[in-house]
Amino acid sequence: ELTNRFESIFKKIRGQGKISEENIAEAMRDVKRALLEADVNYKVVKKFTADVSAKALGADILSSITPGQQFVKVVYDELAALMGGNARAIRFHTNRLNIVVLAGLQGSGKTTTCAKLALHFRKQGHRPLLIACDTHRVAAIDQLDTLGKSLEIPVFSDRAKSPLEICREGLAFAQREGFSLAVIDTAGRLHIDADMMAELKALCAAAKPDETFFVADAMAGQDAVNVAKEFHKEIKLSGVILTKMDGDSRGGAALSILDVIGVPLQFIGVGEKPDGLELFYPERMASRILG
Amino acid sequence: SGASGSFDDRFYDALEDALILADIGLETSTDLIARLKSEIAGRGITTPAAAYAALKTLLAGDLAVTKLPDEFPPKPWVILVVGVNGVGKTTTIGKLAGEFGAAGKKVMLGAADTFRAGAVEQLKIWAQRTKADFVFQQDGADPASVAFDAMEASKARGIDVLILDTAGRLQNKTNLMNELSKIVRVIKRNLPQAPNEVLLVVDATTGQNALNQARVFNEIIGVTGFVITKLDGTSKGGIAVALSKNFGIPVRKIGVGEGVDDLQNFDPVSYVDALLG
Ligand SMILES: Nc1nc2c(ncn2[C@@H]2O[C@H](COP(=O)(O)OP(=O)(O)OP(=O)(O)O)[C@@H](O)[C@H]2O)c(=O)[nH]1
Ligand SMILES: Nc1nc2c(ncn2[C@@H]2O[C@H](COP(=O)(O)OP(=O)(O)OP(=O)(O)O)[C@@H](O)[C@H]2O)c(=O)[nH]1
Ligand SMILES: [Mg+2]
Ligand SMILES: [Mg+2]
Repeated sequence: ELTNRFESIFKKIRGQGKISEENIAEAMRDVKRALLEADVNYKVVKKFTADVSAKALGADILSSITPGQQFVKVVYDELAALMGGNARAIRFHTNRLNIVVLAGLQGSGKTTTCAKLALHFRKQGHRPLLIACDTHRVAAIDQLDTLGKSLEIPVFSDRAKSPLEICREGLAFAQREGFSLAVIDTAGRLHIDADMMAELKALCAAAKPDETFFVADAMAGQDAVNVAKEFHKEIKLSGVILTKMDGDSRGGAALSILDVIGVPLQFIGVGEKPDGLELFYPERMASRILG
Repeated sequence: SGASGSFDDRFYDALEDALILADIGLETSTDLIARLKSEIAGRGITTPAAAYAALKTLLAGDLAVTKLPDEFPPKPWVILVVGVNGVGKTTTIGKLAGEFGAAGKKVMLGAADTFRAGAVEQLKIWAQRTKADFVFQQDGADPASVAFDAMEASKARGIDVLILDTAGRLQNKTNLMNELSKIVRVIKRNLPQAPNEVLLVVDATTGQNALNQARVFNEIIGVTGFVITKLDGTSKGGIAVALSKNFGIPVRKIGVGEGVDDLQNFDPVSYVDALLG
C-alpha cells in the first residue's frame, strides 16, 4: 500500500543526499493515482498535490529515519485537515422547532437518511416529525410512512398537495403539536432541472431550515462536486451527509465536495437500517481515501 | 509540436484530463492515450479533428453492444435485475415492462425485493402503469420464494417476459450476495435455462467502484448485460468504457430519465459523442 510504495521510492534516493523536487514529484504521482482511484475530482487532485508538494519540500523528510512514512504523514495530515477544516456542531435550539431539509440527486439515500436522522435525534431527547415532501417519485410517501411506522415516528404527508404546501402545513402542524424537530424529505432531482431546482429553492425559502443537508452517495465519481456546487448555489447548504459508506467505495467525492463548497460533512450512512448513521471522522476518511 | 506527429504533451494531457473527468478511470485513460498515440503515428494523423475522431473510434470499439433480443423462444423469458442500492433497478424494470408491453408481449413483474420500505408498492404501481401482471408476497418474505412463485405463475399464465426485481445490495455484503446466489439457484432449478438475462444496473454518476460492483456480481451470479442509468444528468458515465473493456459484457440499455419512456438502446457512437463533447 501507499506507505510501502513511498518507502521504496525514498530508499533508492537515500544515498544521493538531498531529497529533490523530482523525488517528491515521483511520490506525488503515486498519491495522484491513489486519489483518482478513490474518485477524488481531478481538479481537486491537481490542486491538492501541488499544495502538498510545497509542504513536503518544506517538511524535514530527509532527516527522518523513514522518509516514506514521514511523507505519508504530510499527505495524510493535509487530507484530514482539508476534510475536518469546516467541522462544527449541528446548530439546534432548545426552545423551538428545529428544521432540517435533505436534498440531492435521485437514489442518493435521502428518504432512508431522514428516518435515520429522526431516530438519531430522538435518542438525544428530541420529539421528531418526518415531513414527506416528495410527491414526485413512485411510492415515496409510502416508503417514508413505512419507515416512520416502524420507528413510531409520526409522518406528515398529503398526497393531494404540492411539496411546498405539504412543507408549510407540515411545519405548522409541527409547531402546533409541539415537535422539537422537523425532518423534511424532498424528491431526488437533477441540478440541471430548472423547474425542480426552483421548486426546491421555494421550499427552502418557505421552511427556513436550521440545517440544509446535501445527501451524496459515497460511490459518486468525478461529477459529484459539480452537482454539490449547483445545489449549494441554489439553496445554500449547511452540511453534507455521505451515504452507503458501509460499501467498499473509497469515497473520494467527499473530499472534492468538502474542498469546493466548504461546509462540514456531518454524518455518514453505514447501513440500510435506521440505526445505520454515524458521525463523520476526518482522520478515518483520510486513510480510507488514501487506500 | 514533437516527433510524434504534430501533437505536443499539452494536447495529450488535455485529452487525458477529459477522459479522467468523465470517470473513465486513470488506468483506462492512460491506456487509451497510448493507443491513440500509436494510431496517430501509424496513420500519419496531423489535425486535432482527425485525432479526436480516432479517439472516438477507439472508444466506440471498446463499447461492445447487443440490444435485448426481440424474439423470446423460451417462455417465459426471465430477466433478473440486480445492482447496488438506489441505482434505478425498479424504475428500469418499469420502463422495460412498458417497452415489452408496447411490443405486444405479455409481461409479469416479480417483487423479489421483500426488504426495503415501499419497494413492493413501488413496483406494483409500475405494473399497473404498464398493464403487467404482478406477483408479490408479504414484506420480509424470502425473495427466492417470490422468484419461484413468479416463475410458476408465468408458466401458468403464458407470460412472455418475466422481470424480477431484487433488493439493492452492496457487493461487499457477503450475506446479501449469498441471498442473491440462492435466488439464482431457485430460478435455475425451476427452469434450467433461466435466468435468460441478468442485468446489472449501474448508476452513471458512479466512479471507479462500478468496476468492483461488476466484478463481484459477475463472479457470484454471472452478469449478461449492463444498464447505465441517469445519463440525463451531467455525469458522462465513462465507467461504461472501463466496464465493457474489462468484462466484455455489453451495455444493453441506458436510462435517461424517470418516466416510462426514458429507456434507450445503447448506441456507442452517440454515447462517445456525448462523452467527449
Ligand atoms: N447500504 C446502505 N444502503 C443505503 C444507505 N442509505 C440509503 N441506502 C439505500 O439506498 C437506496 C436508496 O435510498 P433512498 O432513501 O430511497 O434514496 P433517495 O435519495 O430517497 O431516493 P430518491 O427519493 O429516489 O431520490 C435504498 O435501497 C436504501 O436502503 C446506507 O448508508 N447504506
Ligand atoms: N434522472 C434519472 N433518474 C432515474 C433514472 N433511473 C432511475 N431514476 C431515479 O432514481 C431513483 C432510484 O430509482 P429506483 O428504481 O428506486 O432504484 P433501485 O435501484 O430500485 O433502488 P433500491 O431498490 O432502493 O436499491 C428514483 O428517484 C428514480 O426515479 C434515470 O435514468 N434518470
Ligand atoms: Mg426518496
Ligand atoms: Mg428497487
